[in-house]
Order: sequence, then structure tokens, then C-alpha cells
Amino acid sequence: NGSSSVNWPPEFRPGEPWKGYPNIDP
Amino acid sequence: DLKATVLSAASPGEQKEMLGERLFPLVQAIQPTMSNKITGMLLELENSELLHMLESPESLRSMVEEAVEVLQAHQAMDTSYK
Repeated sequence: NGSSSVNWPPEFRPGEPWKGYPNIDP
Repeated sequence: DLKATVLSAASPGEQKEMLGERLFPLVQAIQPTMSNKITGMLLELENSELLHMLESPESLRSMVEEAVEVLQAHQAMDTSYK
């Protein structure tokens, strides 16, 4: 893979849904 | 406060969100500049580790310091490719 290294790590923003954890519960 | 039983009732995404909401202010106090990304990195760890960090300021601090090093190395790598 390695196509999304620039987007890592996902940023956590308080008060917003956490999107960094991939597709466990869509 | 946040207990494993409360977490187990939530969906995996919600669990990370709950942990993130509690970790973020603590991370911010240690490392204000990159706290969003550091919290994001920490959330990739096991929930049990995150719970441990919430209860142990020393382990939180050392994980944050580790995360900062990884982040800086990652950013240095990114920019050197451009």
C-alpha cells in the first residue's frame, strides 16, 4: 500500500466523530 | 469516570471516541502543538493500553513523548521525498 502516508496519523478533534479508525462499524 | 464495562457497551468507534475525548486534554497539557495528531496516534493502540494511560500520568507522558518522536521522524521522511 503506502498511498496514504501523508494523511497519517488521523487527527482527533474533540466533539467530532472519530474517523481515524477504519470501517469497523460503518 | 471511564470503565472497561462502559466501553464494552459501546461500538468500537464510540469506544475510541470516548477514550479520545478523555485523552485529548491530557495530551494537550503535555504537548500543545501536535495534540490532535498525537491523540489520533494513541487511539490506534489497544483500548486497554489507553485506559492504563488515563490512570497513569507517567505512562501517558512517555507514550506522548514516543508519539512525538515518531511523528517528527514521519514528517521528516515526508518532506525529504518532496
